[in-house]
Amino acid sequence: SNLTPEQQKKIEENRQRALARRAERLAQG
Amino acid sequence: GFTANQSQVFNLIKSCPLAEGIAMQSLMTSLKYLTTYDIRTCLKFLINEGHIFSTVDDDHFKST
Repeated sequence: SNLTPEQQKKIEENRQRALARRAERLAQG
Repeated sequence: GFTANQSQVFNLIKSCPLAEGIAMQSLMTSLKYLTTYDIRTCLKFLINEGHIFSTVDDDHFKST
Protein backbone atom coordinates (compact mmCIF):
# COMPACT_ATOMS: atom_id res chain seq x y z
CA SER A 1 0.00 0.00 0.00
CA ASN A 2 1.19 3.54 -0.78
CA LEU A 3 -0.79 5.07 2.07
CA THR A 4 0.93 6.74 4.99
CA PRO A 5 0.36 5.30 8.50
CA GLU A 6 -1.74 8.41 9.27
CA GLN A 7 -3.95 7.79 6.23
CA GLN A 8 -4.34 4.11 7.15
CA LYS A 9 -5.32 5.12 10.69
CA LYS A 10 -7.87 7.63 9.40
CA ILE A 11 -9.41 5.06 7.05
CA GLU A 12 -9.71 2.48 9.83
CA GLU A 13 -11.32 5.03 12.16
CA ASN A 14 -13.81 6.02 9.47
CA ARG A 15 -14.56 2.35 8.79
CA GLN A 16 -15.29 1.71 12.47
CA ARG A 17 -17.57 4.75 12.62
CA ALA A 18 -19.45 3.55 9.52
CA LEU A 19 -19.85 0.04 10.97
CA ALA A 20 -21.26 1.53 14.17
CA ARG A 21 -23.65 3.63 12.11
CA ARG A 22 -24.72 0.56 10.11
CA ALA A 23 -25.43 -1.36 13.32
CA GLU A 24 -27.39 1.60 14.65
CA ARG A 25 -29.51 1.78 11.48
CA LEU A 26 -30.19 -1.97 11.56
CA ALA A 27 -31.23 -1.76 15.21
CA GLN A 28 -33.68 1.00 14.31
CA GLY A 29 -35.18 -1.29 11.69
CA GLY B 1 -33.60 -1.88 -0.27
CA PHE B 2 -31.46 0.16 -2.66
CA THR B 3 -32.74 2.11 -5.64
CA ALA B 4 -31.17 1.29 -9.02
CA ASN B 5 -28.84 4.31 -8.75
CA GLN B 6 -27.81 3.53 -5.19
CA SER B 7 -27.13 -0.06 -6.18
CA GLN B 8 -24.90 0.97 -9.12
CA VAL B 9 -22.90 3.38 -6.96
CA PHE B 10 -22.56 0.90 -4.10
CA ASN B 11 -21.44 -1.97 -6.37
CA LEU B 12 -18.75 0.19 -7.98
CA ILE B 13 -17.43 1.26 -4.58
CA LYS B 14 -17.51 -2.33 -3.34
CA SER B 15 -15.61 -3.65 -6.36
CA CYS B 16 -12.74 -1.15 -6.12
CA PRO B 17 -9.57 -2.88 -4.82
CA LEU B 18 -7.59 0.31 -4.07
CA ALA B 19 -6.55 0.89 -0.44
CA GLU B 20 -7.79 4.50 -0.60
CA GLY B 21 -11.05 3.39 -2.22
CA ILE B 22 -12.66 4.72 -5.38
CA ALA B 23 -12.38 8.40 -6.33
CA MET B 24 -15.42 10.58 -7.07
CA GLN B 25 -13.93 11.19 -10.53
CA SER B 26 -13.91 7.44 -11.25
CA LEU B 27 -17.54 7.14 -10.17
CA MET B 28 -18.46 9.98 -12.52
CA THR B 29 -16.53 8.39 -15.39
CA SER B 30 -18.09 4.97 -14.83
CA LEU B 31 -21.60 6.32 -14.31
CA LYS B 32 -21.72 8.85 -17.15
CA TYR B 33 -25.51 8.55 -17.38
CA LEU B 34 -25.90 9.87 -13.81
CA THR B 35 -25.43 13.52 -12.91
CA THR B 36 -22.93 14.60 -10.28
CA TYR B 37 -25.93 15.58 -8.17
CA ASP B 38 -27.41 12.06 -8.50
CA ILE B 39 -24.12 10.45 -7.50
CA ARG B 40 -23.67 12.77 -4.51
CA THR B 41 -27.26 12.04 -3.41
CA CYS B 42 -26.52 8.31 -3.54
CA LEU B 43 -23.25 8.79 -1.63
CA LYS B 44 -25.04 10.74 1.11
CA PHE B 45 -27.61 7.97 1.52
CA LEU B 46 -25.00 5.20 1.57
CA ILE B 47 -22.85 7.08 4.11
CA ASN B 48 -25.88 7.85 6.27
CA GLU B 49 -26.83 4.17 6.33
CA GLY B 50 -23.28 3.06 7.15
CA HIS B 51 -22.74 1.16 3.89
CA ILE B 52 -19.77 3.25 2.81
CA PHE B 53 -17.35 5.77 4.31
CA SER B 54 -14.93 8.41 3.07
CA THR B 55 -11.25 7.49 3.32
CA VAL B 56 -8.22 9.78 2.84
CA ASP B 57 -10.42 12.76 1.90
CA ASP B 58 -14.07 13.53 1.12
CA ASP B 59 -13.70 12.36 -2.49
CA HIS B 60 -12.63 8.74 -1.92
CA PHE B 61 -14.95 5.99 -0.71
CA LYS B 62 -14.86 2.40 0.47
CA SER B 63 -17.61 -0.01 1.50
CA THR B 64 -17.81 -1.31 5.08
